[in-house]
This record gives sequence, C-alpha cells and structure tokens, in this order.
Amino acid sequence: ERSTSTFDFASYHTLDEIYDWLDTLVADHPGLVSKIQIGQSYENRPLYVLKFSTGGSNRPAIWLDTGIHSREWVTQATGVWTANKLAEEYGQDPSVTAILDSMDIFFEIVTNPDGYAFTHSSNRMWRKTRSINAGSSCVGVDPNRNWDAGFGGSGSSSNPCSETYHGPYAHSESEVKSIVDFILGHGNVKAVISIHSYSQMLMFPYGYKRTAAPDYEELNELAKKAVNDLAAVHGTEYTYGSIVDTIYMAAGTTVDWAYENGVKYSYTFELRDRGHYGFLLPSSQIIPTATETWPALMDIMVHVQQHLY
Amino acid sequence: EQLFVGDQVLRVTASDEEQIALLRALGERADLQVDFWRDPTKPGHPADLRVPFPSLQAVKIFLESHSISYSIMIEDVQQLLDEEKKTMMLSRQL
Repeated sequence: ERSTSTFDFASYHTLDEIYDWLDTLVADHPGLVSKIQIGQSYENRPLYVLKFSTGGSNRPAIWLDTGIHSREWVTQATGVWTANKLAEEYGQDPSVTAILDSMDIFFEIVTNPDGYAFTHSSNRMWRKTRSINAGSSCVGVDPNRNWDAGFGGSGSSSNPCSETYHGPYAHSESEVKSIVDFILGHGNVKAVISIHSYSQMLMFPYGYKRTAAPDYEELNELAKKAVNDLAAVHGTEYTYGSIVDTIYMAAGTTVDWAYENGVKYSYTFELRDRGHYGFLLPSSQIIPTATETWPALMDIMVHVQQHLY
Repeated sequence: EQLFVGDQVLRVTASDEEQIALLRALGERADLQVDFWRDPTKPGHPADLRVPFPSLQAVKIFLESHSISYSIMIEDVQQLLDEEKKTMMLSRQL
C-alpha cells in the first residue's frame, strides 16, 4: 500500500507519480485534503487542485500554484513537499492551524501538465503549453503571458515561436482559463501565490505597467519580511519588489490578473538557483529549496489570515 | 527526444542599455536558436543564455566583438540532463 511516507520528496518525479501521490495525500488526510478537477489541459490531461479545508462554506481562500512553466522542475517538487507539510502541520503548527481553521487553501501543483509530460518525454527545456498555433509550425503559448491583464502588451511576444508568446487571445489556454473560471467562480480568493524558478525573487504587481499598485507599501513590506525569513534558513538571498521594478515589463501575468480582479495579496516567487544549474537544479537541492521557501509562504499566508478584507 | 549535447549556458552581463538591446536582438535571431533561461533585464544583472552547440562559436564571437562579458555557467547541458535522469532512476529503484 502506497503512503506519503514512502514518497521520495528529495527526487524529481514524473507526472503520473505526482498525480498518484495526490491521491495518497488525500487518503492519508481524509478530513483535511481533497482533490478537485478544475478543467483539462489542451491534450486533455486533468487539471487537479488540492483543496485544504476544515469545513465551513466558501471560506476566504488562498490559491497556490507551481509548475506553470513546465521546465522549472524544482517548483513542482517544492509544491509536493509544501502540500505535504501543510497537511502534516495542521493541528501541530499554531500558524498553519489558525490559517486552516478560518481559510481554505487551493494548491495546483502541476499547472501545465502537458508541458511537464513533454519535459520528461521529449524536451527537458520546454516551458510553454503544448497547444497548436494556427498558421505556425511553432507550438505552445507562455501561460504566464496569457492572462487578461495588459494582455499583448510589451513584455510578451506576438511570435508563436517565442518563449514568451502571449497566445491568440487572453485566456486562450485552457490551463489558464480553468484557473480564471475557478477563482472568479469561487469569489472569495484573498491571495494568489504563483511559484516559478529561477532567479531568487519575490514579486508583486504590476508587471505590465509602471504605475505603483495601490497596495504597494503593504505588499512591499510583506515581501521584505518574507525574503528575510527565507534567507535566514540557508542564506539564500532574494530581491523583491514589483515585477516591472525587479525585472522588466511582463504583460499578461497571473499576479497582475489576480490583483486586477480583486485579489490583493498576489505574489510570484522565483525560487533558487544559487549557483550555476539554472533549471537543472540537482534534486539534492529540492528539500533545501522547499524548506527555505516555507517560512516565506507562511509569512504571506499568516498576514492574509490576519488582514482579511 | 531532443538532446542537448555540447549545448552551453552562458552567464552574460551587459554593462549598459545598448548591450541589453544587443542581447535581446540576439534572442530574436531564429537562426541561432538561443534560449534565454534568464532574460536580460538591467545592466549589471546576469542573463543566462542556453546556446545550441552549432551556434556557440557565432554567439561567442558576437559577444566578444561587442565586448559583452560572459562566463560559461554550464559546459554541457546534456551532461547535467544525464545526471538528472540517472538520479531519478536511482530514486525510483529505491
């Protein structure tokens, strides 16, 4: 009988192994964790979301996602470890318990399953979705440029062969549209945290324009606290700030869309590579990455729980 | 399955906006098939560029001719991929 205790969190796993593990986590924590399907990918793979809930109805919620860019393998691996930690710490850790006694958490670990399967079967460097682009021999849309927030603006490409191709129209990708529909349908999501790698940054809106977000001060202060607590674990140094200030213009991103649709606490993590591995971070660094990210995630989630709006 | 034998990842540091623009133009060159792992953002901030083996010489000549400083971050991408696969296999056996 499989159990979460035999799953090797310090290794990378295939899509099937991760999807099997989701069921194991649910089976190990029946009163807390359930699995819902919010849609299907372009190639008709199910889009699974773990729901952490201790009851109530339509409670304020936190959305977490990893793996929207499929080649960023350390994010899906960190997602698995973090989901397990949330389940294990409920009833143990006072902060986790306080959060889950009053809020729900929705966690999509493999947000781009077609791309992820493709990195295992055909091209480890694949980033985008696997949708076919009419009139082009190039495949895929960058799912972090496909959101309806500054869609098509500078910081995304109209060239289907580009890694930052925004797609034919906003929410053209079912992987994106499914999240849009879920969050808008839920109507009570208070935070969106989208986890990428690599370059060690914690960012918040905006990316598609230079205007400071109305909640800039609060988001910036919270990011500062989170990156300090992250660095305290293994010394990994992050920069933080708005997307446009920290890196560049990026149009059509998850967090800009969430923020413009009323989700005040919208953040993007860019997890580590502290040296010279890039996307090929050795699996020996999965646990250190996940353990340092945990306090930063907790800072944000505790702040949300204590500042509901 | 796509292989990356001999591909290298170069860590490139632009010293001014002009060099940033040159790097961006390099990324647009369809013939070179370069892949920015980390985009050029600001002068002094590193950009990481995966260069397919056949384009390596052309890209290095381009960088050197424009005095854009770079170092080799990954000597051979396929080698790291092979290690990653081996580690996954080991874990699965365990």
